[in-house]
Amino acid sequence: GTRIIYDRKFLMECRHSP
Amino acid sequence: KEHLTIQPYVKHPLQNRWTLWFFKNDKSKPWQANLRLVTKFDTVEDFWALYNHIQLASRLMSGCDYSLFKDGIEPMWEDNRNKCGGRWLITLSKQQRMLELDQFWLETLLCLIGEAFDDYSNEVCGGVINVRAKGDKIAIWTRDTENQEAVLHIGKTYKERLGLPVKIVIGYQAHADTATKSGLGIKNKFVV
Repeated sequence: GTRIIYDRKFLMECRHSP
Repeated sequence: KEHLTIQPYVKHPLQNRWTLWFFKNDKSKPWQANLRLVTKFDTVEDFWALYNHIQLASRLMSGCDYSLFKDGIEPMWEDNRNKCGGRWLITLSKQQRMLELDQFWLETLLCLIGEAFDDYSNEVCGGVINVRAKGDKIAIWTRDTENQEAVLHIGKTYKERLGLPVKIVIGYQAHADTATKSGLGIKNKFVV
């Protein structure tokens, strides 16, 4: 199946999102 | 008439649900009694809500650990998913606590929740940080020491993600060896 992968950049951008 | 639609706020799901554990050393109690389950999460947003809320590792008292493991795996060698496994171990000098400990641990967490090891991510059980006066340690635990291809891929990727120079060598140790030997008696099964 597919795996949900998040790179570092995306995860860091989410840090202070609402 | 203008129609205002409100977009539902959707959190970003993670591949796995993760459990954060906290260990605080109280020598009057058995090891397991000092281990507490903090919380579980399965979205990027809930991870940050937790991370932004808890104490940085560098500010923990000596003897404390954080562990982040996949749901259902306890952060100990004895767990069925760990007992045939081992860990990629990063040992830090006292000087590195100020500069690199928090940065390395956050990078470790992002590798885990983001599934940084591609298809080999299935082999990952979790990560542990030990805050110790004699030198801090950070590790990624995998479930099978015999799965050389996976172990090596995880080690290489992890080293890259931490930004460690090529000349720095990190080692992978079997839990079975860590449990029965100590210090210099523990051999690295693999190095990258």
